[in-house]
Amino acid sequence: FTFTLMVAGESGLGKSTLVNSLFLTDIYKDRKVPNAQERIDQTVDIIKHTVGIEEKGIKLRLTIIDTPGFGDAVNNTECWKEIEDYIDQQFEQYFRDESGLNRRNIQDNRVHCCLYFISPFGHGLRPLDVEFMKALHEKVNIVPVLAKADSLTYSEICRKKRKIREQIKQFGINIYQFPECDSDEEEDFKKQDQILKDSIPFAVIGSNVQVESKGRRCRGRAYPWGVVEVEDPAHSDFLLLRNMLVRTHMQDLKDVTQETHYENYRAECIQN
Amino acid sequence: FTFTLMVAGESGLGKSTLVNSLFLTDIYKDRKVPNAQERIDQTVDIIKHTVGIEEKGIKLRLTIIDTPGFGDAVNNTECWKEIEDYIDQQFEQYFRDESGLNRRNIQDNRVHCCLYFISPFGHGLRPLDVEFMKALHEKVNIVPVLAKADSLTYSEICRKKRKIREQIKQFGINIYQFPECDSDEEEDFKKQDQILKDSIPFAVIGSNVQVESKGRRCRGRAYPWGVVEVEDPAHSDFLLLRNMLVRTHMQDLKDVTQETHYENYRAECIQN
Ligand SMILES: Nc1nc2c(ncn2[C@@H]2O[C@H](COP(=O)(O)OP(=O)(O)O)[C@@H](O)[C@H]2O)c(=O)[nH]1
Ligand SMILES: Nc1nc2c(ncn2[C@@H]2O[C@H](COP(=O)(O)OP(=O)(O)O)[C@@H](O)[C@H]2O)c(=O)[nH]1
Repeated sequence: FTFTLMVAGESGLGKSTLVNSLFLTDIYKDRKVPNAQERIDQTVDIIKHTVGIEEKGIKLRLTIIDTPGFGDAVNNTECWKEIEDYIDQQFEQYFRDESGLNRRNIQDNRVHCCLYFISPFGHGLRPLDVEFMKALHEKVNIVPVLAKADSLTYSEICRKKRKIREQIKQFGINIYQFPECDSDEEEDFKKQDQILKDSIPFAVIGSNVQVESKGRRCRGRAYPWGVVEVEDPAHSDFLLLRNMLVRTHMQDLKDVTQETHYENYRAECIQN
Repeated sequence: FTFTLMVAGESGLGKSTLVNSLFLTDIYKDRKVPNAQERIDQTVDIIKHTVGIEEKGIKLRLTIIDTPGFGDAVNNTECWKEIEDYIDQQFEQYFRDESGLNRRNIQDNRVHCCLYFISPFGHGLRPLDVEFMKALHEKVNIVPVLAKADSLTYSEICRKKRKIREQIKQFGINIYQFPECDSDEEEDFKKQDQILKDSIPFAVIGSNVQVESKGRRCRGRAYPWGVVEVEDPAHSDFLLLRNMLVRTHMQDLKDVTQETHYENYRAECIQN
């Protein structure tokens, strides 16, 4: 079983912290954060980390694609180009392997999902967010998340989610759509499914630090005025996102990548 | 008595909320926040608000210069130019009035202080922060603030402040320097003065909303895990910044503007 997840968004939005919180890994331990001087000349890098995780007894080879440098310069024109090219290269690789002799051991490096981090501070989507998603929404399943949601009150989160959903529609951005659940499903399942759809963009909080809360230890952030718990559903959508990615929708994300994004790519290649 | 304060920094960092919290005004009530489409074509605007406040019996005419649009586009090359030009224009106006016949009623529109808002999410200063401050530090007193500090834990605030102070030194940025206190001042005064110097950049939190905390009402932000109080010294440097601006250093900010920034401008004009 393999799965490839890309994380993208401005630096400092908590991407590496969230990935480590979601999969209980420590992938970024030898990451070097560039200083402001290096960042002025920085281009966007593509860094690949592979790690084995186990979920309910199933072994999974998880690949995380990190995109440091995205959106950090003064001039970010076309800074999504390197990311777009990387996704296309994986399609090309797969297309070549599929058309070759030995089709049995094809390694699938295609990107199945892109978690796009939106700053909680903007007044909704920023121009750079809109440009990135419009450039990539036909090539990869984009799942938008509202980063560092512990800096927003409950009513601000509701307002911002509504605003972002409106803007996604206004700009014609095609983010990953959850499959419709069958009409014969139980009531409870349908309800869960609707909650998931209404949570977009997922308001997430990440932490690699153990804190003391209500007499027990848990992953969270300790402020002078109170402790935020990563896995508390009243504090964020962390558990919703984790269940969606690892349990309920991983296969669908792979299917849509194969049947929609890759097939579109193949059709374009053949026609040209 | 007049004083002109400029606020600059990316949109959504809480600039208007902080100004209203500092001076208990509602200057921005008819502000129109542009949507993402308008922001793509947006340039930087300069908006002036004037309001009368009273502090310990002294009436003060306060002018706030807002710079919406700064740093919001995909390409922010030279986006500080409009701000730089505005500051120069006020010097030019004053220079002309000073050299004219009627010097008694000169209206002073020069900018005495620029509060520069640094995102709490960057890994210290971003390239845009460095470029802005280097472009303006010889023309105006820059007081850097760490915006929305309630999104940082106590240890993160200490780390970020240290990092930002190092970078300010590394890039040779001349922010506003507090005057040295005289050697014959009391111990207590010297201690307070040192606390002020060590607080740069001020970690600020703003709010225009009344919340319930410890049985009384105060200005703050209510989260599911606790209430942040704007005026609680354990939560932020809000009171330190307010006292510095309105009580202890307002005159010095005006003096430095006159004796250093304006005189440099005059000297340059005369030589050319
Ligand atoms: N307020 C808040 N801070 C966070 C959160 N997740 C991470 N951080 C902090 O943000 C900083 C940068 O996080 P990092 O994961 O390195 O960001 P990245 O550059 O996007 O990978 C670290 O100091 C983290 O402690 C969060 O959910 N909320
Ligand atoms: N977490 C946090 N949010 C704040 C703070 N101050 C303002 N906000 C929120 O940030 C949003 C934007 O603030 P605003 O003052 O309009 O930002 P501006 O665009 O920089 O003027 C509003 O929804 C405020 O409620 C703060 O200190 N902390």
